[in-house]
Amino acid sequence: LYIQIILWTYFPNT
Amino acid sequence: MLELRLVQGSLLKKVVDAIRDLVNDASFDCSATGFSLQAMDSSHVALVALLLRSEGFDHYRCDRNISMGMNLNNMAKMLRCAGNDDIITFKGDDGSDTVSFMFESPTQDKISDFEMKLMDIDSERLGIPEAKYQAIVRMPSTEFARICKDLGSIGDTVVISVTKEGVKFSTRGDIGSANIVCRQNTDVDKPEQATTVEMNDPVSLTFALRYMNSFTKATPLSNQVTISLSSELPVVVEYKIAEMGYVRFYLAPKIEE
Repeated sequence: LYIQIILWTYFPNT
Repeated sequence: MLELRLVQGSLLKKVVDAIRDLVNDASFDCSATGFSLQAMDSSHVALVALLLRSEGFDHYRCDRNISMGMNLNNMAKMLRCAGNDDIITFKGDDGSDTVSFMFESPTQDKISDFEMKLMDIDSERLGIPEAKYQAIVRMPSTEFARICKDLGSIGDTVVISVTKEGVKFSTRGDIGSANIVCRQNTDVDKPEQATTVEMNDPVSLTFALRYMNSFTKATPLSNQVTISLSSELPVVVEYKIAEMGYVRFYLAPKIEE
């Protein structure tokens, strides 16, 4: 089973 | 005051068509550098970054930085009214809640004016760091679109693996499984038909095919697509726009539980 990672995990909010 | 003129107006149509599948509303930023956009899809899994450099326009005037919230489907409706050979001029004013599009036929015998309402958008800007990727694949954009479409009819996710053998796209679904391997191939008649695989380290990542298929809406913008992969980063799927800039799509991977 796969879990979808969200972008905020990698790219911080500026 | 903002005024952008693009003789190759069809390019703007293609740009909007490339991204409106992924995002409904987006804030376009205009500065001396160019016309740009950064927007995430509603589930915060994918991001699109667009840049059309000012030098690429036939006329570019932007007195001060301005952000304009636009609904991409409404924008597409307006742009659909332009002929494929039309020259498009885009105008905006500080503090105005509308922008205008002017379409001129190449022979100047038909001139149309459209006014579009702007929207208030709370846009979040993500800081995308410069990164060195483990593998970079360049291939014909139509080939990549074909692979995503074909695999999408079999499974929901694609595993993209890069080894020294080439790049492998794999999926698995209820009806069975599929593997497509593309080897490096530079022995072609035209450079846009080439596939190149630049690998520093082997890498294998899993992505939702729904998003990949949505990115391929940008295929008409470029003959080649660049796919940059690293195990610690979202994939970047980039379509270069000749002499103007790019559309880049970022997609976070899926991980095994």
